[in-house]
Amino acid sequence: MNVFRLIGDMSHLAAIIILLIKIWRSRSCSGISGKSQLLFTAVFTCRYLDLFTNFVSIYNTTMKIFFLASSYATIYLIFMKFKATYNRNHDTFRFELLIVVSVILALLINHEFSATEILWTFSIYLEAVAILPQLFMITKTGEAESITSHYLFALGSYRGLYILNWIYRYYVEGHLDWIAVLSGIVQTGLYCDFFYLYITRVMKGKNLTLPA
Amino acid sequence: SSNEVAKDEL
Repeated sequence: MNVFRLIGDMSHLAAIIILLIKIWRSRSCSGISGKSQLLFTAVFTCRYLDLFTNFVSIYNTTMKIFFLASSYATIYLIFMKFKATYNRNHDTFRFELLIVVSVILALLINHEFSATEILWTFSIYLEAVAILPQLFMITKTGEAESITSHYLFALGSYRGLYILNWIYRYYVEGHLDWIAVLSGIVQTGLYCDFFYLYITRVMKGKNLTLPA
Repeated sequence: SSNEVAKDEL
């Protein structure tokens, strides 16, 4: 563990908690892409299958359990409890395409052709693009509530911090997993224009309204 | 190989 990965995990945890608080307090999931949340749930499910077979640390296990529980809770809130507030007509990104491409890529490009490794690789590729339905929804509605932009900032920062973690691990431990690194760079890159808008607008108290 | 090591990350 290093400070970059710890801050990254805390940023990821914060994002998930911010989203749950936003939906629970406002009793509404308006502006939230249910499709992105479904993809994140698939990412955690496929990546954390080794939860009970491969013990790494108490921290690792508790975080995995929390991420799994919170992502299922989030899709429950969106598609069941507050489904009347879900903007289905704005959440129209073809996310099936993201799943199919990730499956094909995972079958073609992986470290080892085994079930757990393919599922892990699939979760890495899927996570890189899982935010696209959410970003697409924001461009469609042209704006985002400030709490949603805080959620996105925390979520986008987490994988950016993981890139620093991978640089650290490369130089200190000589460890490099280029599948995770390249996917992490793509994932963080997708947030670039959002980060620009967040820093130039939201940080100054303005709302995140995309130029029409 | 490289795939075991990365599995200590979330």
